[in-house]
Amino acid sequence: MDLNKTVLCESLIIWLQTFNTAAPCKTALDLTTGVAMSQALHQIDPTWFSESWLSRIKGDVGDNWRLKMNNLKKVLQMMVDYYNEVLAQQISDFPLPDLVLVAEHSDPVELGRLLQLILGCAVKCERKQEYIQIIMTLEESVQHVVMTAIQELMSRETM
Amino acid sequence: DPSMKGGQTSEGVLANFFNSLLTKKAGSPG
Repeated sequence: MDLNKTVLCESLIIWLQTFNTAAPCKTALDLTTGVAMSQALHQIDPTWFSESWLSRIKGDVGDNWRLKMNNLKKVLQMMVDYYNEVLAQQISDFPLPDLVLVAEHSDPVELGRLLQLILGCAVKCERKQEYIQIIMTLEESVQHVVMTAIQELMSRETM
Repeated sequence: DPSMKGGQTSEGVLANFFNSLLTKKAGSPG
């Protein structure tokens, strides 16, 4: 297991908890349904990640990894479109997460990649000040990981 | 002091980074 990537995932889960999503957001397994992520994205940009889009994310997926996968696909596709169309940034150099590994195995490396993309949306959206200020209240060790994750994203994006 | 980086505390590095992010215009490159 790549320790650094586990740390990335763990720290970004702590960050995602600041959204106080209705869906559980305590463990990597909680996040594999895609529901908490979609709720956080809806807060980040309710126009793009709309109520209508949110309603297409299934809430009761249980342990069915294929249903989880369907949710995660919708989350990833909408985020990629957000980067391209709203933020006008190509993220083609950024390795997209393997959603099967996330849905089926709660893989922390791939989940970390997915959370990193959500982080990028939060610190670049119109209300980024709000989200950056929240990040600045997190524990210093978490802030360091968040900073590194943002720097890595920025180094890979093109206009 | 291992927390010092180029004369700046770890806390200072974080504050500088996030403050620069706050002042960066939307859509500007990293």
